Amino acid sequence: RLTRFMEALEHISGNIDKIYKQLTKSSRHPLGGSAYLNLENEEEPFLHGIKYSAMPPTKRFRDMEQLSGGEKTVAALALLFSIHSYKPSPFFILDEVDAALDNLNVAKVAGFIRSKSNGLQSIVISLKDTFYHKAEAMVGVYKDFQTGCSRTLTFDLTKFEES
Amino acid sequence: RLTRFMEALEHISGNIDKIYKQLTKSSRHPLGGSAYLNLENEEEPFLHGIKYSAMPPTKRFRDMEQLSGGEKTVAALALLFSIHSYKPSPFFILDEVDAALDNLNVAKVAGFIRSKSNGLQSIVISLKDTFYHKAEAMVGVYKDFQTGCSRTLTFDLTKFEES
Amino acid sequence: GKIDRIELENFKSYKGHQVIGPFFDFTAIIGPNGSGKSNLMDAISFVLGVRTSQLRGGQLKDLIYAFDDREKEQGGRRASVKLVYRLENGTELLFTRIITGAGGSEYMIDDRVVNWDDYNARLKSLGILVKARNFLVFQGDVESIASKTPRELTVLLEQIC
Amino acid sequence: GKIDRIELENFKSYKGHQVIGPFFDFTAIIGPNGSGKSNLMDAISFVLGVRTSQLRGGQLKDLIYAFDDREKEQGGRRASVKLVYRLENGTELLFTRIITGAGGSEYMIDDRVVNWDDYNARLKSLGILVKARNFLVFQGDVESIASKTPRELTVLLEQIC
Ligand SMILES: Nc1ncnc2c1ncn2[C@@H]1O[C@H](COP(=O)(O)OP(=O)(O)OP(=O)(O)O)[C@@H](O)[C@H]1O
Ligand SMILES: Nc1ncnc2c1ncn2[C@@H]1O[C@H](COP(=O)(O)OP(=O)(O)OP(=O)(O)O)[C@@H](O)[C@H]1O
Ligand SMILES: [Mg+2]
Ligand SMILES: [Mg+2]
Repeated sequence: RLTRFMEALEHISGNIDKIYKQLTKSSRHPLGGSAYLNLENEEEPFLHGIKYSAMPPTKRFRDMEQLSGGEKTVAALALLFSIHSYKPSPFFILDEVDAALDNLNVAKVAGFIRSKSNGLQSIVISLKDTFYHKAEAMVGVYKDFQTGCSRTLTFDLTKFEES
Repeated sequence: RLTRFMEALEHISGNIDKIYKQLTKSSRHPLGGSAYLNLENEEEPFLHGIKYSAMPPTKRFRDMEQLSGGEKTVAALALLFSIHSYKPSPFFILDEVDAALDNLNVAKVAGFIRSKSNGLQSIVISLKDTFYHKAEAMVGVYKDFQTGCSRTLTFDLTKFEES
Repeated sequence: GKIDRIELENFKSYKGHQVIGPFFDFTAIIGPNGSGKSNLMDAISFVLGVRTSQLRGGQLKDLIYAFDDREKEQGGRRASVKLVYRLENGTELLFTRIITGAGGSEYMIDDRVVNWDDYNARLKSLGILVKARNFLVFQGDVESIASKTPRELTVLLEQIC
Repeated sequence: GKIDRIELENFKSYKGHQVIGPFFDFTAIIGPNGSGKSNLMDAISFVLGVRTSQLRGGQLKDLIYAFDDREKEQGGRRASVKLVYRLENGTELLFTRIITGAGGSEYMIDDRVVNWDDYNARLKSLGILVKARNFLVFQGDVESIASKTPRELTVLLEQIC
């Protein structure tokens, strides 16, 4: 049990910095931020915990509580994607994870998901058009006014020019 | 104490339906939804509670838990504005309350706030451009790249054409 | 493999029989507030065996389509979700979960009734760990992932070991 | 009356002395993630006397500008926020709250030091009920307002009576 746990932790903390840098790098900060996981107590990992720290490019504080709403969302997605990479499921479903993100961060996250989509199927619910500009297909949901129930329409976006 | 409480409740429940209708009416549903407050126990209001119910125009369920993220946000804003109308403060500050709203609902909420701004000062933090299209002034916040600290610029939007 | 399509039968706000899909490698779901987007994610989570309390329902019967509060109280109504999963080799594998008239749940693989353990084992063999749910992010949950306490993070990691 | 402008001195991510405003009847605050928008709302909440824990700070000294974690630990740093309130008759009323070098709080009205009770009484006379906070919605709080339990709603109403 302990060896499996340490193996998972090893894999995830090796991955998280790479993913966080991919999500936070920009023309102004080509290196991106930094993120890591630390065991609070090496001897008894199960009794204590794992501390997660993420620092955006311009920041120098280690305390996650000081991050803004959007910065926390990006840090959370980096953690999620790196945990997922240890035991990848064939698909991923995200429901309005972009609610706190500004347009730049939405584009970065959508780009990241698009880059992972060979081998990992992503289904993303969003109110912002940046996501469906990067998607291959779009499911439009609407309420049928006669009956008040939900209906859907599916569009194959690959038929249109490359987004 | 009890009379004051009942007076507040009377005022707010008289107001909430009107505000909720203003936030939910549209060309397709000119009447909007309906919202009301009920005392769980008339005899001892302090021991029990006040039940809030809001029903969007196409819905027929009374249970607030069944509402979607965006529908809950609109119901919450109606409650907030009606509570505020009982003891109005001179100003209101809202931080990204539009995160779960689709463009139609953002426009409705921004329009409602604009209509209230004679006599009530509103300061709204938002990532969506619908809000600043309706605002009179805009404070742009940015990070100064040399020092990494926050700075602001203020724009008087009334000088440009009416939005 | 991947999800090809889902077939709903009276599930939440989806009345009657509706086929949704096909899903591609990167599919966006859009629509106005209250239209039924999160209910679609609930449908996929439901067919994989995720607990009802996570799907904004008190009991299974809350997940069955109802026109209004009165219809909700009527007994004997049914609902189901079928997930059509396409394997690497192109063949289709069907996972179905049914809410029976009596208010219980029934599981089927390729139209054969199975018990929950076999159903879950088959999902696990495809890499779908329902208990860990490391592939589902429900509406409003994302920020809380970054604010988990160190203890909570350990628990999360243990579930995927 | 209304808020005319605010003047910050080393408050959170705002280094040095900065004047922000003027504020109109409907002002929108925009900017990228992490730029300092919510910190502005924290500044206005702080000067009105809202508790530090509501401003994402553990202690008062967390609200003082610091370049990095090391500088945070240095003692003797100060910060302040001044809110310039314009009355109906056009005169300006100044509310100031200071974090002293010793880490305590000091309140001033029109540049005269006052105690918290007088400060709060003056705000109340303008209709600003800090305890009820029925005019502030912090980031992420809006949806939870609609999900309050009946008991919680009664408590909320009692605060504004
Ligand atoms: N059993 C049911 N029968 C009929 N309608 C239902 C049932 N359960 C939920 N609903 C309806 O489904 C609607 C919610 O849909 P959903 O949460 O999927 O919206 P959404 O598209 O995600 O919206 P948002 O963008 O605001 O998050 C509610 O208005 C609710 O009344
Ligand atoms: N005492 C302090 N000194 C310097 N910087 C600070 C201090 N306290 C907080 N910060 C910084 O302020 C930033 C957060 O700003 P804020 O929460 O206002 O962002 P925001 O503009 O609201 O972003 P979002 O759109 O993501 O909500 C954090 O990155 C944090 O590091
Ligand atoms: Mg939703
Ligand atoms: Mg913010």
